[in-house]
Amino acid sequence: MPVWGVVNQKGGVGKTTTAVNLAAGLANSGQRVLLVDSDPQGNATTGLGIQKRSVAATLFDVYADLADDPDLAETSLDKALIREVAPGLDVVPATLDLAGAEPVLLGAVGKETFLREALAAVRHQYDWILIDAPPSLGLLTVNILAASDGLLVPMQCEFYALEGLSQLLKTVDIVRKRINPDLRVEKVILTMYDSRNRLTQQVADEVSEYFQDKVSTVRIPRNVRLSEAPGHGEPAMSLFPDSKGAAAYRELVQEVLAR
Amino acid sequence: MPVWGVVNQKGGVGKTTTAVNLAAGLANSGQRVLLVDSDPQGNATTGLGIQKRSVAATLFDVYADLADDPDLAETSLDKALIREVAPGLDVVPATLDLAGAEPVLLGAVGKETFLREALAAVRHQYDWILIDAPPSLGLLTVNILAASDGLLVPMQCEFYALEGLSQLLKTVDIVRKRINPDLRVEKVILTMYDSRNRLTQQVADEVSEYFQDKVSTVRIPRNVRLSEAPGHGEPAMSLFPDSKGAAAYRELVQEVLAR
Ligand SMILES: Nc1ncnc2c1ncn2[C@@H]1O[C@H](COP(=O)(O)OP(=O)(O)OP(=O)(O)O)[C@@H](O)[C@H]1O
Ligand SMILES: Nc1ncnc2c1ncn2[C@@H]1O[C@H](COP(=O)(O)OP(=O)(O)OP(=O)(O)O)[C@@H](O)[C@H]1O
Ligand SMILES: [Mg+2]
Ligand SMILES: [Mg+2]
Repeated sequence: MPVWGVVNQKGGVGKTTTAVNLAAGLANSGQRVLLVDSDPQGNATTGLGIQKRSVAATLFDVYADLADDPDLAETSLDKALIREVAPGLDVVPATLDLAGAEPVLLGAVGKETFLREALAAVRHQYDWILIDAPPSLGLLTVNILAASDGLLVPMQCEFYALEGLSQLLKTVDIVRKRINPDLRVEKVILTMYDSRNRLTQQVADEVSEYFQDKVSTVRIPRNVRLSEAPGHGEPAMSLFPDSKGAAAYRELVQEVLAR
Repeated sequence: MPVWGVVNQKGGVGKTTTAVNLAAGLANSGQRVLLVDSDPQGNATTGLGIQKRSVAATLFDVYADLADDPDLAETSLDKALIREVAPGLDVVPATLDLAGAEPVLLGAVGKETFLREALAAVRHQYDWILIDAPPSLGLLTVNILAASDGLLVPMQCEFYALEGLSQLLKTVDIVRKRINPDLRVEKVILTMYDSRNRLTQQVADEVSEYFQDKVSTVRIPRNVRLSEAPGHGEPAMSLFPDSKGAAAYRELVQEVLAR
């Protein structure tokens, strides 16, 4: 049961949209899926219709518990888990308090592997675990890199998005050498793809040269339904199943399952 | 001479695009402008055509010097400054090493006010100082909030972008109470505005209700020229002056100057 981090420190490239729709799509096809929201903005939590005010515990509480006592992994994660947000889909939510996790982690022994410890306690219950990352390479993201077997990297076909790649790969390399020898980029997914736009094609060519066969053949088009769905608290996958965006993410689900 | 931070922890909302084009536009109208790139991705640095490999010193070096010795502010900033990147526009660049600033700052006394100290040494030389922020609310951004008189908040008209507002305003409030009593949101600028899209209008209405007269009357349209310009190392303002994007940023310049 693979654990995939959905990472890219460049902001607004479609990490949350990909994590939410891929998780929903995998659950739709009968897989047991856990989505961990590891971004203090908590967009994945809201995008799945979870009311932040009413959650009992969040990823922050898991980190805080583990800082106290490593043996709390299972009970702590259990408290934060929201089961069956959609059929087959569980979620560990995030709220603003997750921004307070970095100071908590900084002072702790083993600060980079808390998330790996927490997930070890529940991995066996799932076919897939996806983790939505914040737009930075700080301790929250390093924990994701340490906990993941593979990485899914959404790439917007824009010049600035290309620029951040070397920074991301440098960090991945260090984490692989020091903490997680199995870590690798599994898939790069081109998002907000507009085939009429010359820049899109130029960036897509550069990404393909760099990542070769890791680049998904699926292109996620720019599609307004994908940005409308979060306001309704439901993935476009289920809310707008006939949209171009949902169709593209369904294709991604098939590609991922056929891996 | 106002110091404005261009901030929003939501990723990809147009912070860099706004900072670069506003800085270029103010310089075009005869103002002496300093743009500080405070994002380890260094997109503003690249967007202005600066070769990262060839810079002598960056904002990271300024922070590292100040951690050693507070009296180094003037000489350190002087070393990092790149003068006349465009007529009337100086830049303090950023490279990946800026990601190493947070650990350096964390251990230092007065960790939140290093940038304010550094800029105090040169403020008198400029009519405007703009600071491009990373997509997070960590120490790099807190330093910007402590150093700024006002904030320019680019807002993408999308649901997720709205969600982060309360977190941003909470942090601004704390910084105002503890470190910088004059700090205030000067202007909110709606970016990637697509008037045909219903969601755009809904989000715009919510933002206007919240921020009232602080919302700029200028709307920055989604315009491909704005995303093509960075690849050429020049702001769209000067590279594609007849584009809709450049025209909108020229209007913003006029609004800002008329303040
Ligand atoms: N293919 C798409 N077509 C249209 N809009 C999209 C698409 N993918 C994402 N969006 C919208 O673009 C914005 C950015 O996407 P999203 O929030 O998923 O990116 P992110 O990488 O998670 O951002 P952050 O770096 O802030 O975490 C959101 O408002 C989202 O609704
Ligand atoms: N009005 C616009 N029309 C079209 N594209 C735009 C517009 N504004 C910005 N862009 C493009 O959208 C992407 C995101 O913009 P930008 O990088 O300026 O946002 P940011 O908030 O600085 O991102 P980050 O959070 O990563 O720092 C960039 O590729 C940029 O070229
Ligand atoms: Mg996100
Ligand atoms: Mg930026």
